[in-house]
Amino acid sequence: ARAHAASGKTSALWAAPGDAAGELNVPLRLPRGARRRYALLPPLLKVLSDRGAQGWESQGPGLQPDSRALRYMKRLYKMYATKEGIPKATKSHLYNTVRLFTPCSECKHRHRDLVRGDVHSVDLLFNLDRVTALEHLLKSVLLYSFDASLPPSSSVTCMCHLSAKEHDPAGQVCPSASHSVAFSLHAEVGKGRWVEMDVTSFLQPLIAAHRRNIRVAGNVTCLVGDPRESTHLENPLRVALVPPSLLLYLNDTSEQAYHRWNSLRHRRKALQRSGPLADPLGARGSSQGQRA
Amino acid sequence: PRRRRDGSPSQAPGTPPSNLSEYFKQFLFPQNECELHNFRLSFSQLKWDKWIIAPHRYSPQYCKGDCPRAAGHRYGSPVHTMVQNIIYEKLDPSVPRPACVPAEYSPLSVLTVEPDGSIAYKEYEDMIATKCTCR
Repeated sequence: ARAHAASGKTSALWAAPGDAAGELNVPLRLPRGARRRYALLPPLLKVLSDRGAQGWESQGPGLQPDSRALRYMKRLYKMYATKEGIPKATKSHLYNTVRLFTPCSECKHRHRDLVRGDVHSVDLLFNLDRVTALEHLLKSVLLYSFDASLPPSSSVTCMCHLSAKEHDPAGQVCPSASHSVAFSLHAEVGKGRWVEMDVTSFLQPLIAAHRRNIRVAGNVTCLVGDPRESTHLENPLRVALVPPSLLLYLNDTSEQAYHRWNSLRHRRKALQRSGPLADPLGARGSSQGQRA
Repeated sequence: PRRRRDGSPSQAPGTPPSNLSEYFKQFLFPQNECELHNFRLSFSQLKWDKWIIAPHRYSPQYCKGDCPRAAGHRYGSPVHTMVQNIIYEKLDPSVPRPACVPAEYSPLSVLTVEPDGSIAYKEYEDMIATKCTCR
């Protein structure tokens, strides 16, 4: 940089990504080549050195997360990882990423909170820019939270008629067809007063096509009680006035993401490498094992 | 020199090695040999706790120490490591000695707030060193 300054050129203050992480308050301007390398950084480190380099204050905090959503995700974290952040081996599913989106704020007013009787209409817009091309959808859920008036472990029955289509910010008519679904759902409201409505097959076409803005509209009717037990459902339940969040369970296929099946394979290889004693089944279990 | 059955250099019968401690010194491991060291940090120290919500503490660990000459036996190092050590000792000291580096890692689960206000739970590979080796 000094040489550049001496030669009168504008000194492009640059640092290799690693140094940038070291000098967290140095604005990170990289020459073209390094920028390409920088783009290869694992997403977490990229975010670390981005945010760290510009400093949280100067960049100004991003949008603040919804407090209920934050509470739900903290609970999910405790279920999936230890206090030190080690993923729990008990997790059987293959997703290594869970993203929670709340309806975008500028359209919250559009969330028509019309409650005619017990019918609750929704009109929500979700922006999915944060989902990367390497994150493949495994499951998607509309997450309703019920207010405190609902006694914990009540059973709730909801009938939904929803439609989803791509929303084009320019207001153009989007080529993608809308997808609609009608389903009823019975759920035990846990102590967190959450109800997950599985909308995987319903949203799969839009998310698989990497649509960035998805609009979900329709009617939801929730009643307390279990139709399997009592013929008439008790008084209609006013579904929480909070618009539901969208929860995406994804499998991040990038190299930096943790792949359980991969680590299992590593472990098996390590066992085989350390000899037959360590892997009795491998040695005795198969004839070629014995030959080996 | 001819070797006895147990592999130690043969000597004229009856003459003990001149200095036993010197003789065995070549097999001793360095005092500060290559091993895993603890290091814990909290994201609040880095002022990143506003967007990294969990874990609060993170122990990436690190490897430090000198590599013994018999690195193959101790660390499962490839033969190249011994070759590099011989080059350093006998041919060209500007060639670096084998270095003490991580050999295995474990993943880390992170909960972050994204710039758009969404919340992400992600599991990243190779975030905690769990074993060291010489390379």
